[in-house]
Amino acid sequence: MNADLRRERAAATFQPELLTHVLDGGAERTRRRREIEALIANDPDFQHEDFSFLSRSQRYGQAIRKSALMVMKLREYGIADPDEIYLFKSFVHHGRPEPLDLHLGMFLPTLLTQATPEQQDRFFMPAWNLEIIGTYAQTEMGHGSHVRGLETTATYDPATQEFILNSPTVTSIKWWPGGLGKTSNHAIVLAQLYTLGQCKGLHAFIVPIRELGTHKPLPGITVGDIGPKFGYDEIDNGYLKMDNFRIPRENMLMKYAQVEPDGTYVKPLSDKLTYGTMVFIRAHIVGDAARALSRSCTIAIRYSAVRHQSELKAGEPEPQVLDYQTQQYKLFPLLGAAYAFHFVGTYIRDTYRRISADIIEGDLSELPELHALTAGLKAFCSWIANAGIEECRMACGGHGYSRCSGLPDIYVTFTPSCTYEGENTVMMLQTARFLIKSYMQVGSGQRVTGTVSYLNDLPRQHIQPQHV
Amino acid sequence: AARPVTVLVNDPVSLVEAYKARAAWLVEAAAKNLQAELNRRKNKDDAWNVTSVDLVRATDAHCHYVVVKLFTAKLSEINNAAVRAVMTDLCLLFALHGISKNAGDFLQAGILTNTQVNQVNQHVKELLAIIRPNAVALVDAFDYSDSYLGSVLGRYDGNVYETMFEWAKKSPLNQTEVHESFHKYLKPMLSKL
Repeated sequence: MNADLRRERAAATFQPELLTHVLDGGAERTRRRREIEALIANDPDFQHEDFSFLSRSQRYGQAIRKSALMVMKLREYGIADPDEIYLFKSFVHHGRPEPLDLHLGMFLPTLLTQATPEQQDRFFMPAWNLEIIGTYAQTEMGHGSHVRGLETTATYDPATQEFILNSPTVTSIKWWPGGLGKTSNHAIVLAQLYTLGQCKGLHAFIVPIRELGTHKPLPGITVGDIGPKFGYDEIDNGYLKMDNFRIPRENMLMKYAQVEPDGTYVKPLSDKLTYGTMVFIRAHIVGDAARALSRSCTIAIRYSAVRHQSELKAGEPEPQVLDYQTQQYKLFPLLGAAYAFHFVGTYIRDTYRRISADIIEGDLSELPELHALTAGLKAFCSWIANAGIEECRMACGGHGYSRCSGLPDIYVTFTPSCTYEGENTVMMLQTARFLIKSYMQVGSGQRVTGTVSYLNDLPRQHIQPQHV
Repeated sequence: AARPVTVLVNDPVSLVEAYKARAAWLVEAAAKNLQAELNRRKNKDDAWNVTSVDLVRATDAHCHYVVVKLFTAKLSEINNAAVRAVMTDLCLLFALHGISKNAGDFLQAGILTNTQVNQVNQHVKELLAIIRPNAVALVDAFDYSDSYLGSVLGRYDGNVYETMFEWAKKSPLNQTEVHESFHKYLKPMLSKL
């Protein structure tokens, strides 16, 4: 053990273990998390070379090998709780993304929340058993966060009771979904629904893209990998073009909106329900921001305790970098942010679960605030974390630039979250719509609830500075 | 009736009130600017676009308030006094640092005076020194294993430089003492000079 770190730990005024329990939500959860991590650490099948020295194809190959193994091991160990699956996955891949991320994180949850019981019978178990490997194809080459601008069409044909899917322009080609390029054989495709000559807006469809068994792309489907990116070397982010590709009527996700066999359209209770999976992921990104930032702070603070540099007092030995006030000023507010985001992440995850349960019961009253809050917090936390990781890297001097610091990998892995599931500025403006709407409601004499309830006091509030 | 905000720089709950007041002020300001643009232009979408910078600032303030509020609320759930004390310091630092960085909003809204902003800046520096002895323990509490952390610099045992040297030796460029490019490019060039 490095002498500086030993001294630092001896001088602490509290037991870190107790704080770990606070973060995990109790001592039992800490124990279980460590138990799951030990399962993987002690399993020789999960060992691999240092990813830093592998090419992109090798990294994808290793990741998909470990993902396939992970699915088998999850069964073997009888791990079925979603939180524990997430932990297991995270430890197997050391917090890196992996080719099955969208299958586990978006395809399966979308089936659970948007499919009818009949559709769940048909698709869920094959997907759970990985006969069906799915992804979530929303973003198009020319269209991102503004989902109403998506161009992909699904036109209903009552004669055959099928939807005809088309990518009518180059800009409409689906672009970026994780696992789409080489891994998946199905995709949930977001497309503009046309029935009886009318456009009914964006809806979700289960689209087979590769033949089961041979894994060859189906006729009418053009699919592949979009090439190297800033990071995400382990993932085959893909493109998808559909030319008059037909799917049965039953492949439209119909828990809320429906198209009847004769083409009659049945409206959903709320348009926002179509985007439920995105809300789920946005809620999750807040927790990701906490993890990325806390990992970066761990690296930078420990290294700042080990590293000695320059002189604070003339003639004395080089002090620890952590003793410089400027270094503390760089790192400690970020450490505070890492803890804050952890607690916010837990709150937003629990809120998502609570409101989702209400939605299932037919109560949609809190849906607008959930949308607004997840969008705003996703943007707020991911922006700060993104800049914070870079600050931590630079706080490590020249060695922060080396891949062995871990910081470049954390940065390139986390930074896409500022744009995926909604570009951050667009997310901020979505939240602003809710804030302005709430403000107007207060102005018209109504009361608002939840996190915006402070607006109720505005008509009476004239803030005046006070002396401390 | 006036409802003044009294800010106590040592009290997280008081800082939550300050953030709340800032959020309210910025939401109101954005709404008023939007309304003014609507009166001027009549086109709703144009008015929204030319107010969008104010709207993003309002959302930022709202989210900042929610984050500070949730962090502060968590403090009361921590039973161990020593842990609660260090987390309170960290929460104060996070909140005060945010005020310091956005001091213009707090001053312009009349939530803080110049003197108070100076006190905030001073207290931020005091908190850095207070938190310093617990900094390593605070990151240890995240409980990341070396394998998960994936960092030579952030190793738990701090044996950074030895491990960094071993890591570098694994670079594919080091598989041979003399890289093939020497024979292929450099040597022919040198022979012609």
